[in-house]
Amino acid sequence: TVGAVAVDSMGNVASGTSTGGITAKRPGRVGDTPLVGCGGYADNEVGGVSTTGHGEGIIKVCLARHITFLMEQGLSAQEASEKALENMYNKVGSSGGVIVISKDGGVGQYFTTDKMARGWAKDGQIYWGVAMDD
Amino acid sequence: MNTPVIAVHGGAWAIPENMIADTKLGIQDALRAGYQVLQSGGTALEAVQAAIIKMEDDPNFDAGNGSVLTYDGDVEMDSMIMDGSTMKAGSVGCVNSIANPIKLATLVMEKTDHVLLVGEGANKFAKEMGVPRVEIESLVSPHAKEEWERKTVGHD
Repeated sequence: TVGAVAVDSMGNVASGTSTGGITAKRPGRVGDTPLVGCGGYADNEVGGVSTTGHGEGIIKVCLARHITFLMEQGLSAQEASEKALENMYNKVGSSGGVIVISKDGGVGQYFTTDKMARGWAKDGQIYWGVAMDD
Repeated sequence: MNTPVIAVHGGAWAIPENMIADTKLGIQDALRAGYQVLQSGGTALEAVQAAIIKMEDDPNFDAGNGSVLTYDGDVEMDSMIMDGSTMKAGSVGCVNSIANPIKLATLVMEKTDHVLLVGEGANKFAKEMGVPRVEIESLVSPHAKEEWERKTVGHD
């Protein structure tokens, strides 16, 4: 699965996610990716999210919308990412990862899997990593 | 004026050691593509699309070219895009003959009153919109084929 979230100079937020699914999945199975609020979400008044991981778990907790809900309650992009993924793991036993940008440009990224390929660009600098400690 | 920012991911899973270097390069390419759009005054929507197209075209990622295979050995891709300025969204599920599902999801958002089109209906919509059809084999990477032959079950 791949995803992107952006905030432009006018303060517009967008998010996108795309996937080939799961190896050897049952034909016709659809995961979280194309479901609004699960595989991604964007709202200019809050921020944007793109998710990856165990699709069925992400659907059950509406992961992307949950993260923006937590941000509406005052949590930062990073705090909301961590809280929502830990909640998903504890409630439905599913692992995954997210990238998040708040409306004011704060970046959040977190994963409960072994690794997550991710990166962000801001103020002319590019950051990226794969392992937890990258 | 806001400071433009973009973030990307290429999947959360047990990425094998022999794929890490290429995965990092792919992430950098996607970031540069999206950030360049933002720095030249493009919209967040255009930046997201540009970054995702880069990764859909890169066989190291499970999307577009590089998609994993179903139990039957077919390709079924899902994609979604959302515009936070209008709350409009478009998505597709189980499409199989196009190179960039994110472009088709964008067309669903822009050209229809719907949010999600799936399967044959989505493929038919792609044809109506003039999206070039590609051979399914062109979307299958050697890695995806090897994994399917081992029937290794992963996740999205």
